[in-house]
Amino acid sequence: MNVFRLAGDMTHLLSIMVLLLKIHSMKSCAGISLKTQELYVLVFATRYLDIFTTYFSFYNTVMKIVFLVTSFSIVWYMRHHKVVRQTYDRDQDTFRHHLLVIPCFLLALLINHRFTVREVLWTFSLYLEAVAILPQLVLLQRSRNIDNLTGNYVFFLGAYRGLYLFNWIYRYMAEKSQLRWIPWISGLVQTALYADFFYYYIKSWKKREKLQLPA
Amino acid sequence: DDYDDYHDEL
Repeated sequence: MNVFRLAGDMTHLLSIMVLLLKIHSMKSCAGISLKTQELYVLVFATRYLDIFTTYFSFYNTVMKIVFLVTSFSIVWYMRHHKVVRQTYDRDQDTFRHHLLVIPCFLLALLINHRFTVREVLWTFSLYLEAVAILPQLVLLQRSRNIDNLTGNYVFFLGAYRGLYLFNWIYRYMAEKSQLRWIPWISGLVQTALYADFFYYYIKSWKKREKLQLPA
Repeated sequence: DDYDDYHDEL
């Protein structure tokens, strides 16, 4: 595993830890989109099906379990925890996220590496992950007050796929891996969607000001 | 089978 891949995984893990920290310590999910969190559950559930069929490494298995368990528990907290769920911005989190699921699935049926159940679901998870942040970005734009943990959560979540882009370049150049257009283009789209957010996040960080996105 | 080549990523 190269340094970019490891940094990407750690950033991804860090983003989830930051979100769990917010939920546990502040007992709040204000500013967090349940729609995005539900999409991540679907992303992980369809991508990590191979946990039962293929063993890669101890690291790989542990990380998959962590991502599955944490994504399910975040959704559980936001929906069912008696305190946390009251902080959910239901009225502002109105993105119709199921409208993202069907086009991604159709695209995975049409454009995939191999037409098998496992491969189509894996491809679907890549396409869906690329756009899963959209409800969260819309909610952030509507939020007057973006607290630090929420801002950092979204930043780390965006940085993770950006680091994967470097990992893919490295694998292609140094390890002579094959062309892998499906994850590459999905990852590129995913990272590009954060461009605006990154710009304002870094600007506010430099000026030591509170993060606010223009409407 | 080149499944393993890229499915080891998360």
